[in-house]
Amino acid sequence: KNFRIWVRYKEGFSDAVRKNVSWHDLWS
Amino acid sequence: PSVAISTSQVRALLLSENRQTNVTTPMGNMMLEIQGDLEIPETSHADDRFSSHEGVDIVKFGLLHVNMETKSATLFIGKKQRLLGSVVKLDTPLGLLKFNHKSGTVEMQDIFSYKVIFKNRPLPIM
Amino acid sequence: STNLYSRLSCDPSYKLVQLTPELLEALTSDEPQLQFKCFDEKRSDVVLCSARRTWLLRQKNHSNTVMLMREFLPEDEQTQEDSSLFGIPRPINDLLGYSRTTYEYETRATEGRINLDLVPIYNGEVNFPGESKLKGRTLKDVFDNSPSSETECKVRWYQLGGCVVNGCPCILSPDMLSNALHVTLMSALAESLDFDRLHPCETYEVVQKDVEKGRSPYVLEVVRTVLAKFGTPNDDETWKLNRRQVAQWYGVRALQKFASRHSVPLEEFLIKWKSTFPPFAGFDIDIKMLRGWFCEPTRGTVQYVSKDTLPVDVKDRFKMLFKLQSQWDLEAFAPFIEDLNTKGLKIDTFIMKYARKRRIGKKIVVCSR
Repeated sequence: KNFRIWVRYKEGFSDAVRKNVSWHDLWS
Repeated sequence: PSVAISTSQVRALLLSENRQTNVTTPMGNMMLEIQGDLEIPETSHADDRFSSHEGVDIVKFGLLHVNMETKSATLFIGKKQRLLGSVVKLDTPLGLLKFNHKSGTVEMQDIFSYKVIFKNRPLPIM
Repeated sequence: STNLYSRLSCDPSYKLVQLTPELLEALTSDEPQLQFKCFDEKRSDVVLCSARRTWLLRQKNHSNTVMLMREFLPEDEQTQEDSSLFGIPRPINDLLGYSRTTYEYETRATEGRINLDLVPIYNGEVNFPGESKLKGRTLKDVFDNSPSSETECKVRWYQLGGCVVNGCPCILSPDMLSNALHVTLMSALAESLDFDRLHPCETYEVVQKDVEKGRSPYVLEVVRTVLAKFGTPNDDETWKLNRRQVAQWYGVRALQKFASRHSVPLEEFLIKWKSTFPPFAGFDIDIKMLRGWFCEPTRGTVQYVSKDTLPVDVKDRFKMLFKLQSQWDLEAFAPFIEDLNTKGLKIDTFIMKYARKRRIGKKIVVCSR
Protein backbone atom coordinates (compact mmCIF):
# COMPACT_ATOMS: atom_id res chain seq x y z
CA LYS A 1 0.00 0.00 0.00
CA ASN A 2 1.80 3.14 -1.20
CA PHE A 3 -0.46 5.76 0.26
CA ARG A 4 -1.00 7.47 3.57
CA ILE A 5 -4.06 8.92 5.26
CA TRP A 6 -2.64 11.15 7.93
CA VAL A 7 -2.97 14.42 9.82
CA ARG A 8 0.25 16.43 9.91
CA TYR A 9 -0.33 18.49 13.02
CA LYS A 10 0.53 22.21 13.22
CA GLU A 11 1.57 23.62 16.56
CA GLY A 12 -0.15 26.96 16.17
CA PHE A 13 -3.01 28.63 14.34
CA SER A 14 -2.71 31.87 12.41
CA ASP A 15 -5.44 33.92 10.80
CA ALA A 16 -4.08 37.44 10.98
CA VAL A 17 -3.54 38.00 7.26
CA ARG A 18 -6.32 39.83 5.46
CA LYS A 19 -6.39 41.20 1.97
CA ASN A 20 -8.85 42.81 -0.41
CA VAL A 21 -10.37 40.59 -3.08
CA SER A 22 -10.16 41.19 -6.82
CA TRP A 23 -12.69 39.94 -9.37
CA HIS A 24 -10.12 37.40 -10.50
CA ASP A 25 -9.65 36.19 -6.90
CA LEU A 26 -13.40 35.83 -6.49
CA TRP A 27 -13.63 33.47 -9.45
CA SER A 28 -10.40 31.59 -8.89
CA PRO B 1 -18.48 43.39 -13.47
CA SER B 2 -21.19 42.21 -11.12
CA VAL B 3 -22.99 39.03 -10.20
CA ALA B 4 -26.16 38.54 -8.18
CA ILE B 5 -26.04 35.96 -5.41
CA SER B 6 -28.96 33.61 -5.56
CA THR B 7 -30.23 33.41 -2.00
CA SER B 8 -33.69 31.87 -2.28
CA GLN B 9 -32.57 28.63 -0.64
CA VAL B 10 -31.04 30.21 2.48
CA ARG B 11 -33.73 32.86 2.64
CA ALA B 12 -36.33 30.10 2.93
CA LEU B 13 -34.19 28.47 5.64
CA LEU B 14 -33.86 31.68 7.64
CA LEU B 15 -37.53 32.57 7.35
CA SER B 16 -38.61 29.09 8.39
CA GLU B 17 -36.42 29.41 11.49
CA ASN B 18 -35.14 25.91 10.81
CA ARG B 19 -31.72 26.49 12.24
CA GLN B 20 -28.79 24.21 12.70
CA THR B 21 -28.68 22.69 16.17
CA ASN B 22 -26.58 19.64 15.33
CA VAL B 23 -23.22 19.13 13.65
CA THR B 24 -24.96 18.83 10.31
CA THR B 25 -27.12 21.63 8.91
CA PRO B 26 -30.77 21.01 7.96
CA MET B 27 -29.48 20.78 4.34
CA GLY B 28 -27.10 17.98 5.39
CA ASN B 29 -23.78 19.85 5.30
CA MET B 30 -21.06 19.75 7.94
CA MET B 31 -17.90 21.75 8.57
CA LEU B 32 -14.86 19.87 9.81
CA GLU B 33 -11.78 21.76 10.93
CA ILE B 34 -8.38 20.32 11.83
CA GLN B 35 -5.33 22.19 13.11
CA GLY B 36 -3.01 20.62 10.62
CA ASP B 37 -2.83 19.26 7.10
CA LEU B 38 -5.05 16.33 6.26
CA GLU B 39 -3.05 14.23 3.84
CA ILE B 40 -5.15 12.14 1.51
CA PRO B 41 -3.99 10.36 -1.65
CA GLU B 42 -4.54 12.19 -4.90
CA THR B 43 -5.09 9.04 -6.92
CA SER B 44 -7.01 5.86 -6.32
CA HIS B 45 -5.35 2.70 -5.04
CA ALA B 46 -6.32 -0.95 -4.90
CA ASP B 47 -7.72 -0.79 -1.39
CA ASP B 48 -11.15 -1.18 0.20
CA ARG B 49 -11.12 2.40 1.31
CA PHE B 50 -11.20 3.67 -2.26
CA SER B 51 -14.45 3.76 -4.21
CA SER B 52 -16.38 6.17 -6.35
CA HIS B 53 -19.51 8.24 -6.04
CA GLU B 54 -21.34 9.78 -9.01
CA GLY B 55 -18.32 9.14 -11.18
CA VAL B 56 -15.85 10.80 -8.80
CA ASP B 57 -13.09 8.92 -6.94
CA ILE B 58 -13.45 9.04 -3.18
CA VAL B 59 -11.64 7.59 -0.20
CA LYS B 60 -12.81 6.72 3.29
CA PHE B 61 -10.41 8.53 5.58
CA GLY B 62 -11.93 8.47 9.01
CA LEU B 63 -14.57 7.81 11.57
CA LEU B 64 -16.24 10.56 13.58
CA HIS B 65 -18.03 10.25 16.87
CA VAL B 66 -19.82 13.22 18.39
CA ASN B 67 -21.41 13.52 21.80
CA MET B 68 -23.93 16.37 21.49
CA GLU B 69 -24.55 16.45 25.24
CA THR B 70 -20.96 17.18 26.13
CA LYS B 71 -20.20 18.76 22.74
CA SER B 72 -17.11 16.56 22.50
CA ALA B 73 -15.91 14.80 19.37
CA THR B 74 -13.48 12.04 18.51
CA LEU B 75 -12.02 11.59 15.03
CA PHE B 76 -10.13 8.51 13.94
CA ILE B 77 -7.91 9.15 10.93
CA GLY B 78 -6.81 6.15 8.92
CA LYS B 79 -5.72 3.33 11.16
CA LYS B 80 -3.22 5.13 13.29
CA GLN B 81 -4.43 8.48 14.59
CA ARG B 82 -7.05 9.61 17.07
CA LEU B 83 -7.98 13.26 17.49
CA LEU B 84 -9.98 14.74 20.32
CA GLY B 85 -12.04 17.84 19.60
CA SER B 86 -15.33 19.58 20.14
CA VAL B 87 -18.49 20.92 18.54
CA VAL B 88 -18.30 24.69 18.56
CA LYS B 89 -20.96 27.28 17.82
CA LEU B 90 -19.60 29.85 15.36
CA ASP B 91 -19.49 33.44 16.62
CA THR B 92 -20.51 34.55 13.13
CA PRO B 93 -22.43 32.08 10.96
CA LEU B 94 -20.78 31.25 7.63
CA GLY B 95 -22.65 31.31 4.33
CA LEU B 96 -21.69 28.60 1.85
CA LEU B 97 -21.22 30.11 -1.63
CA LYS B 98 -21.08 28.00 -4.76
CA PHE B 99 -19.46 29.68 -7.79
CA ASN B 100 -20.57 28.19 -11.10
CA HIS B 101 -17.86 29.09 -13.59
CA LYS B 102 -19.77 27.83 -16.65
CA SER B 103 -22.89 29.90 -16.09
CA GLY B 104 -21.13 32.73 -14.24
CA THR B 105 -23.61 32.48 -11.38
CA VAL B 106 -23.24 32.40 -7.60
CA GLU B 107 -25.57 30.70 -5.15
CA MET B 108 -25.61 30.78 -1.37
CA GLN B 109 -26.50 27.17 -0.65
CA ASP B 110 -26.38 26.87 3.10
CA ILE B 111 -25.45 28.46 6.41
CA PHE B 112 -23.10 26.91 8.97
CA SER B 113 -23.76 27.78 12.59
CA TYR B 114 -21.57 25.04 14.08
CA LYS B 115 -18.35 23.29 13.23
CA VAL B 116 -16.48 20.27 14.56
CA ILE B 117 -12.92 21.32 15.34
CA PHE B 118 -9.83 19.38 16.30
CA LYS B 119 -7.06 21.54 17.74
CA ASN B 120 -5.09 19.00 19.73
CA ARG B 121 -2.13 16.94 18.65
CA PRO B 122 -3.22 13.54 17.27
CA LEU B 123 -2.87 10.61 19.65
CA PRO B 124 -1.98 7.11 18.64
CA ILE B 125 -4.79 4.59 18.46
CA MET B 126 -4.15 2.03 21.24
CA SER C 1 -20.63 7.41 14.60
CA THR C 2 -20.19 8.64 11.06
CA ASN C 3 -17.98 7.39 8.25
CA LEU C 4 -15.96 10.20 6.71
CA TYR C 5 -15.06 10.13 3.07
CA SER C 6 -13.38 12.66 0.84
CA ARG C 7 -13.20 13.29 -2.88
CA LEU C 8 -9.65 12.70 -4.08
CA SER C 9 -9.79 16.00 -5.92
CA CYS C 10 -11.79 18.61 -4.11
CA ASP C 11 -14.15 21.06 -5.77
CA PRO C 12 -12.61 24.54 -5.53
CA SER C 13 -15.78 26.40 -6.40
CA TYR C 14 -17.06 26.72 -2.84
CA LYS C 15 -16.28 29.66 -0.58
CA LEU C 16 -17.36 30.79 2.87
CA VAL C 17 -18.55 34.28 3.78
CA GLN C 18 -19.16 35.58 7.30
CA LEU C 19 -22.83 36.46 7.79
CA THR C 20 -22.87 39.46 10.08
CA PRO C 21 -26.19 40.59 11.59
CA GLU C 22 -26.45 43.25 8.83
CA LEU C 23 -26.02 40.62 6.12
CA LEU C 24 -28.49 38.27 7.76
CA GLU C 25 -30.95 41.16 7.84
CA ALA C 26 -30.35 41.82 4.14
CA LEU C 27 -30.89 38.12 3.37
CA THR C 28 -34.28 38.05 5.04
CA SER C 29 -35.54 41.40 3.78
CA ASP C 30 -37.93 41.80 0.87
CA GLU C 31 -35.47 43.95 -1.02
CA PRO C 32 -33.56 42.81 -4.09
CA GLN C 33 -30.71 40.36 -3.77
CA LEU C 34 -27.13 40.67 -2.68
CA GLN C 35 -24.59 41.24 -5.42
CA PHE C 36 -20.84 41.11 -5.79
CA LYS C 37 -19.69 44.20 -7.71
CA CYS C 38 -16.42 45.71 -8.78
CA PHE C 39 -15.12 48.74 -10.71
CA ASP C 40 -13.14 46.61 -13.09
CA GLU C 41 -11.91 43.06 -13.37
CA LYS C 42 -8.23 43.63 -13.00
CA ARG C 43 -7.33 46.16 -10.38
CA SER C 44 -10.08 47.05 -8.05
CA ASP C 45 -11.65 45.52 -4.99
CA VAL C 46 -14.83 43.49 -4.89
CA VAL C 47 -17.68 44.77 -2.75
CA LEU C 48 -20.87 43.09 -1.61
CA CYS C 49 -24.02 45.17 -2.02
CA SER C 50 -27.54 44.88 -0.71
CA ALA C 51 -30.24 47.30 -1.86
CA ARG C 52 -29.14 49.87 0.71
CA ARG C 53 -25.61 49.09 1.87
CA THR C 54 -22.14 48.28 0.62
CA TRP C 55 -19.45 46.18 2.25
CA LEU C 56 -15.83 45.70 1.23
CA LEU C 57 -14.96 42.03 0.86
CA ARG C 58 -11.85 40.96 2.76
CA GLN C 59 -10.19 37.58 2.52
CA LYS C 60 -9.04 36.21 5.89
CA ASN C 61 -6.58 33.38 5.35
CA HIS C 62 -5.97 30.78 8.01
CA SER C 63 -3.64 27.87 8.55
CA ASN C 64 -6.12 25.08 9.41
CA THR C 65 -7.73 22.47 7.18
CA VAL C 66 -11.42 23.21 6.78
CA MET C 67 -13.36 20.52 4.96
CA LEU C 68 -16.93 21.00 3.77
CA MET C 69 -18.86 17.77 3.89
CA ARG C 70 -22.33 16.57 3.06
CA GLU C 71 -24.42 13.52 3.82
CA PHE C 72 -24.42 10.94 1.06
CA LEU C 73 -25.14 7.29 0.36
CA PRO C 74 -22.02 5.35 -0.62
CA GLU C 75 -22.50 3.27 -3.72
CA ASP C 76 -20.94 0.18 -2.22
CA GLU C 77 -21.98 -0.32 1.34
CA GLN C 78 -19.32 -2.08 3.40
CA THR C 79 -19.86 -3.66 6.77
CA GLN C 80 -17.35 -2.62 9.34
CA GLU C 81 -15.65 -5.04 11.63
CA ASP C 82 -15.92 -4.21 15.30
CA SER C 83 -12.15 -4.11 15.62
CA SER C 84 -11.98 -1.19 13.24
CA LEU C 85 -14.46 0.83 15.28
CA PHE C 86 -11.95 1.57 18.05
CA GLY C 87 -14.55 1.12 20.72
CA ILE C 88 -17.03 3.71 19.48
CA PRO C 89 -20.58 3.06 18.27
CA ARG C 90 -21.21 1.75 14.77
CA PRO C 91 -21.50 4.26 11.97
CA ILE C 92 -25.08 5.14 11.09
CA ASN C 93 -24.43 7.64 8.34
CA ASP C 94 -21.78 8.81 5.90
CA LEU C 95 -20.35 12.21 5.07
CA LEU C 96 -18.41 13.11 1.93
CA GLY C 97 -15.89 15.93 1.92
CA TYR C 98 -16.36 17.82 -1.34
CA SER C 99 -14.35 20.97 -0.81
CA ARG C 100 -11.59 22.44 1.30
CA THR C 101 -11.12 26.11 2.12
CA THR C 102 -8.16 27.98 3.58
CA TYR C 103 -9.91 31.31 3.98
CA GLU C 104 -13.18 33.02 4.81
CA TYR C 105 -14.57 36.22 3.39
CA GLU C 106 -15.17 38.95 5.93
CA THR C 107 -17.19 42.05 5.21
CA ARG C 108 -16.37 45.58 6.27
CA ALA C 109 -18.94 48.36 5.86
CA THR C 110 -17.78 50.88 3.29
CA GLU C 111 -19.15 53.72 1.16
CA GLY C 112 -20.49 52.79 -2.23
CA ARG C 113 -18.93 54.64 -5.16
CA ILE C 114 -20.40 55.61 -8.51
CA ASN C 115 -18.57 54.59 -11.67
CA LEU C 116 -18.43 57.79 -13.67
CA ASP C 117 -16.45 56.34 -16.58
CA LEU C 118 -18.06 57.51 -19.81
CA VAL C 119 -20.52 59.80 -17.98
CA PRO C 120 -20.23 63.12 -19.83
CA ILE C 121 -20.18 66.60 -18.29
CA TYR C 122 -23.12 68.83 -19.24
CA ASN C 123 -22.45 72.53 -19.53
CA GLY C 124 -25.66 73.59 -21.26
CA GLU C 125 -24.70 72.50 -24.81
CA VAL C 126 -27.47 72.68 -27.36
CA ASN C 127 -26.94 69.30 -29.02
CA PHE C 128 -26.29 67.34 -25.87
CA PRO C 129 -25.38 64.46 -25.70
CA GLY C 130 -24.14 64.40 -29.30
CA GLU C 131 -22.05 61.30 -29.88
CA SER C 132 -21.46 60.50 -26.21
CA LYS C 133 -20.41 56.87 -25.66
CA LEU C 134 -23.07 56.71 -22.99
CA LYS C 135 -25.83 57.34 -25.53
CA GLY C 136 -28.54 54.75 -25.18
CA ARG C 137 -27.53 53.87 -21.63
CA THR C 138 -29.77 54.78 -18.72
CA LEU C 139 -29.17 55.96 -15.19
CA LYS C 140 -29.98 52.42 -14.07
CA ASP C 141 -27.10 51.19 -16.24
CA VAL C 142 -24.73 53.64 -14.50
CA PHE C 143 -25.89 52.41 -11.09
CA ASP C 144 -25.68 48.76 -12.12
CA ASN C 145 -22.08 49.34 -13.19
CA SER C 146 -21.14 50.98 -9.89
CA PRO C 147 -19.68 49.19 -6.84
CA SER C 148 -22.45 50.54 -4.65
CA SER C 149 -25.93 49.80 -3.36
CA GLU C 150 -28.74 51.41 -5.32
CA THR C 151 -29.76 53.63 -2.39
CA GLU C 152 -26.25 55.02 -1.99
CA CYS C 153 -26.01 55.52 -5.75
CA LYS C 154 -29.16 57.65 -5.76
CA VAL C 155 -27.94 59.86 -2.91
CA ARG C 156 -24.36 60.13 -4.21
CA TRP C 157 -25.54 60.80 -7.78
CA TYR C 158 -27.20 64.04 -6.82
CA GLN C 159 -24.37 65.02 -4.45
CA LEU C 160 -22.08 64.86 -7.48
CA GLY C 161 -24.45 67.00 -9.55
CA GLY C 162 -25.70 64.04 -11.53
CA CYS C 163 -28.54 64.67 -13.95
CA VAL C 164 -30.30 63.12 -16.94
CA VAL C 165 -30.47 65.51 -19.90
CA ASN C 166 -32.15 64.46 -23.14
CA GLY C 167 -32.23 60.92 -21.77
CA CYS C 168 -28.46 60.84 -21.17
CA PRO C 169 -26.97 60.47 -17.67
CA CYS C 170 -24.47 63.29 -17.12
CA ILE C 171 -22.77 65.39 -14.47
CA LEU C 172 -23.54 69.09 -14.39
CA SER C 173 -20.37 71.16 -14.71
CA PRO C 174 -19.55 73.43 -11.73
CA ASP C 175 -20.45 76.47 -13.84
CA MET C 176 -23.72 74.92 -14.94
CA LEU C 177 -24.55 73.97 -11.36
CA SER C 178 -23.69 77.42 -10.06
CA ASN C 179 -25.78 79.16 -12.71
CA ALA C 180 -28.68 76.75 -12.24
CA LEU C 181 -28.59 77.24 -8.47
CA HIS C 182 -28.46 81.02 -8.83
CA VAL C 183 -31.34 81.14 -11.32
CA THR C 184 -33.39 78.76 -9.18
CA LEU C 185 -32.87 80.84 -6.03
CA MET C 186 -33.63 84.11 -7.82
CA SER C 187 -36.82 82.72 -9.37
CA ALA C 188 -37.97 81.10 -6.14
CA LEU C 189 -37.36 84.36 -4.23
CA ALA C 190 -39.21 86.38 -6.85
CA GLU C 191 -42.26 84.11 -6.55
CA SER C 192 -41.95 83.84 -2.74
CA LEU C 193 -41.72 80.07 -2.82
CA ASP C 194 -41.18 78.38 0.53
CA PHE C 195 -37.51 77.34 0.69
CA ASP C 196 -38.49 74.55 3.08
CA ARG C 197 -40.94 73.00 0.61
CA LEU C 198 -39.69 73.33 -2.94
CA HIS C 199 -41.40 71.08 -5.45
CA PRO C 200 -39.33 70.32 -8.59
CA CYS C 201 -42.17 70.97 -11.05
CA GLU C 202 -43.35 74.17 -9.40
CA THR C 203 -39.80 75.42 -9.11
CA TYR C 204 -39.13 74.59 -12.75
CA GLU C 205 -42.20 76.59 -13.80
CA VAL C 206 -41.03 79.71 -11.98
CA VAL C 207 -37.52 79.32 -13.42
CA GLN C 208 -38.99 79.21 -16.94
CA LYS C 209 -40.76 82.52 -16.31
CA ASP C 210 -37.44 84.21 -15.63
CA VAL C 211 -35.25 82.82 -18.40
CA GLU C 212 -35.17 84.19 -21.90
CA LYS C 213 -37.59 82.77 -24.38
CA GLY C 214 -36.00 80.16 -26.53
CA ARG C 215 -33.96 77.20 -25.42
CA SER C 216 -33.23 77.24 -21.74
CA PRO C 217 -30.61 74.84 -20.42
CA TYR C 218 -32.49 74.75 -17.09
CA VAL C 219 -34.74 71.84 -17.95
CA LEU C 220 -36.84 70.11 -15.30
CA GLU C 221 -34.14 67.53 -14.64
CA VAL C 222 -31.55 70.24 -14.00
CA VAL C 223 -33.84 71.93 -11.49
CA ARG C 224 -34.44 68.53 -9.87
CA THR C 225 -30.68 68.01 -9.53
CA VAL C 226 -30.26 71.45 -7.95
CA LEU C 227 -32.93 70.71 -5.36
CA ALA C 228 -31.57 67.22 -4.64
CA LYS C 229 -27.98 68.40 -4.37
CA PHE C 230 -28.70 71.41 -2.20
CA GLY C 231 -31.69 70.10 -0.27
CA THR C 232 -33.01 67.32 1.88
CA PRO C 233 -36.13 65.41 0.91
CA ASN C 234 -39.42 65.96 2.71
CA ASP C 235 -42.04 63.24 2.85
CA ASP C 236 -44.14 64.68 0.04
CA GLU C 237 -41.76 64.94 -2.97
CA THR C 238 -40.73 68.46 -1.94
CA TRP C 239 -37.25 69.49 -0.86
CA LYS C 240 -36.03 71.57 2.04
CA LEU C 241 -33.18 73.82 0.92
CA ASN C 242 -30.00 73.26 2.94
CA ARG C 243 -29.00 76.87 3.48
CA ARG C 244 -25.61 76.03 4.92
CA GLN C 245 -24.75 73.90 1.92
CA VAL C 246 -25.84 76.66 -0.47
CA ALA C 247 -23.79 79.22 1.47
CA GLN C 248 -20.79 76.89 1.35
CA TRP C 249 -21.12 76.46 -2.41
CA TYR C 250 -21.22 80.21 -2.95
CA GLY C 251 -18.29 80.58 -0.55
CA VAL C 252 -16.06 78.13 -2.39
CA ARG C 253 -16.90 79.78 -5.72
CA ALA C 254 -16.08 83.17 -4.13
CA LEU C 255 -12.73 81.86 -2.90
CA GLN C 256 -11.98 80.61 -6.42
CA LYS C 257 -12.95 83.92 -7.94
CA PHE C 258 -11.49 86.44 -5.48
CA ALA C 259 -8.76 84.68 -3.54
CA SER C 260 -7.04 82.31 -5.95
CA ARG C 261 -3.99 84.18 -7.15
CA HIS C 262 -3.27 86.03 -3.92
CA SER C 263 -4.60 86.21 -0.41
CA VAL C 264 -7.35 88.63 0.51
CA PRO C 265 -8.14 90.22 3.89
CA LEU C 266 -10.81 88.19 5.62
CA GLU C 267 -13.25 91.07 6.09
CA GLU C 268 -12.99 92.00 2.42
CA PHE C 269 -13.57 88.38 1.41
CA LEU C 270 -16.68 88.09 3.60
CA ILE C 271 -18.18 91.14 1.93
CA LYS C 272 -17.41 89.76 -1.51
CA TRP C 273 -18.85 86.37 -0.58
CA LYS C 274 -22.08 87.97 0.64
CA SER C 275 -22.33 89.95 -2.59
CA THR C 276 -22.42 86.80 -4.71
CA PHE C 277 -25.79 85.67 -3.35
CA PRO C 278 -29.07 86.71 -5.00
CA PRO C 279 -30.30 89.97 -3.47
CA PHE C 280 -32.37 89.58 -0.29
CA ALA C 281 -31.50 85.89 -0.15
CA GLY C 282 -30.71 86.04 3.57
CA PHE C 283 -28.05 83.30 3.79
CA ASP C 284 -25.81 83.39 6.86
CA ILE C 285 -22.09 83.08 6.25
CA ASP C 286 -19.17 82.10 8.45
CA ILE C 287 -15.61 81.49 7.26
CA LYS C 288 -15.55 78.23 9.26
CA MET C 289 -18.01 76.81 6.70
CA LEU C 290 -15.21 76.88 4.16
CA ARG C 291 -12.66 74.88 6.16
CA GLY C 292 -10.86 72.55 3.82
CA TRP C 293 -10.93 75.13 1.02
CA PHE C 294 -8.71 77.93 2.23
CA CYS C 295 -5.57 78.73 4.17
CA GLU C 296 -4.46 81.82 6.11
CA PRO C 297 -1.02 82.65 4.75
CA THR C 298 -0.82 85.59 7.14
CA ARG C 299 -3.00 86.40 10.10
CA GLY C 300 -6.33 87.88 8.98
CA THR C 301 -6.07 86.91 5.30
CA VAL C 302 -7.50 84.00 3.34
CA GLN C 303 -6.43 82.26 0.15
CA TYR C 304 -8.11 79.52 -1.86
CA VAL C 305 -6.51 76.06 -1.78
CA SER C 306 -7.58 73.83 -4.64
CA LYS C 307 -8.07 70.18 -3.74
CA ASP C 308 -6.61 69.30 -7.15
CA THR C 309 -3.23 70.67 -6.07
CA LEU C 310 -3.00 68.60 -2.89
CA PRO C 311 -0.37 65.82 -3.15
CA VAL C 312 -1.59 62.26 -2.82
CA ASP C 313 1.39 61.22 -0.73
CA VAL C 314 0.70 61.95 2.94
CA LYS C 315 4.13 63.35 3.80
CA ASP C 316 4.12 65.60 0.74
CA ARG C 317 0.66 66.83 1.61
CA PHE C 318 1.62 67.73 5.17
CA LYS C 319 4.73 69.48 3.84
CA MET C 320 2.71 71.51 1.35
CA LEU C 321 0.11 72.53 3.92
CA PHE C 322 2.76 73.74 6.37
CA LYS C 323 4.42 75.66 3.57
CA LEU C 324 1.12 77.47 2.90
CA GLN C 325 0.53 78.12 6.57
CA SER C 326 3.06 77.42 9.30
CA GLN C 327 0.55 76.80 12.06
CA TRP C 328 -3.04 75.55 11.84
CA ASP C 329 -5.99 75.15 14.17
CA LEU C 330 -6.68 71.44 14.39
CA GLU C 331 -10.25 71.87 13.10
CA ALA C 332 -9.06 73.87 10.10
CA PHE C 333 -6.31 71.38 9.28
CA ALA C 334 -8.28 68.14 9.55
CA PRO C 335 -10.44 68.56 6.41
CA PHE C 336 -7.27 68.78 4.29
CA ILE C 337 -5.96 65.37 5.31
CA GLU C 338 -8.91 63.23 6.38
CA ASP C 339 -9.14 61.47 3.02
CA LEU C 340 -5.63 60.10 3.65
CA ASN C 341 -6.66 58.53 6.95
CA THR C 342 -7.57 55.25 5.28
CA LYS C 343 -7.14 53.18 8.43
CA GLY C 344 -9.81 55.15 10.26
CA LEU C 345 -7.61 56.34 13.14
CA LYS C 346 -8.80 59.13 15.39
CA ILE C 347 -7.99 62.25 13.41
CA ASP C 348 -5.58 63.77 15.89
CA THR C 349 -3.80 60.44 16.26
CA PHE C 350 -3.38 60.38 12.49
CA ILE C 351 -2.17 63.97 12.35
CA MET C 352 0.39 63.34 15.13
CA LYS C 353 2.11 60.70 12.97
CA TYR C 354 3.29 63.46 10.65
CA ALA C 355 3.07 66.71 12.61
CA ARG C 356 3.40 68.28 16.04
CA LYS C 357 0.64 69.45 18.33
CA ARG C 358 0.86 72.46 20.66
CA ARG C 359 -1.60 73.95 23.07
CA ILE C 360 -1.93 77.74 22.90
CA GLY C 361 -4.41 78.81 25.52
CA LYS C 362 -7.52 76.78 24.95
CA LYS C 363 -6.70 76.04 21.33
CA ILE C 364 -4.74 73.15 19.87
CA VAL C 365 -2.53 74.09 16.97
CA VAL C 366 -0.74 71.85 14.52
CA CYS C 367 2.67 72.57 13.03
CA SER C 368 5.43 70.69 11.29
CA ARG C 369 7.81 68.41 13.16
